[in-house]
Amino acid sequence: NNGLSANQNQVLSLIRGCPDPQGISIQDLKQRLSGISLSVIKQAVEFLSNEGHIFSTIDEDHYKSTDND
Amino acid sequence: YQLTAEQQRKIEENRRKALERRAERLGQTV
Repeated sequence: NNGLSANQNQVLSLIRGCPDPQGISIQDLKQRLSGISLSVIKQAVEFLSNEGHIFSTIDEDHYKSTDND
Repeated sequence: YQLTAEQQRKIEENRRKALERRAERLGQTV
């Protein structure tokens, strides 16, 4: 238990797994997490960013993990 | 997808800020 919800862990796992230098986009997250609404995904992204697990890259729509390299 | 030098600089800056946020959060829980 790392203190994150199931949704937050799913979002973080996808962001960590993305090898692209610009990270993964919100739209890509939505496509891969078809069972989770866009608003819930955005809330998870905001929480993870505030906690320092992830950060925005080329714009506010692309994210990378602080601990994937 | 090829990043420009400015994009790479922005990404590194945002990563550094995120690591600072992470350290603050971890410090609060100790």
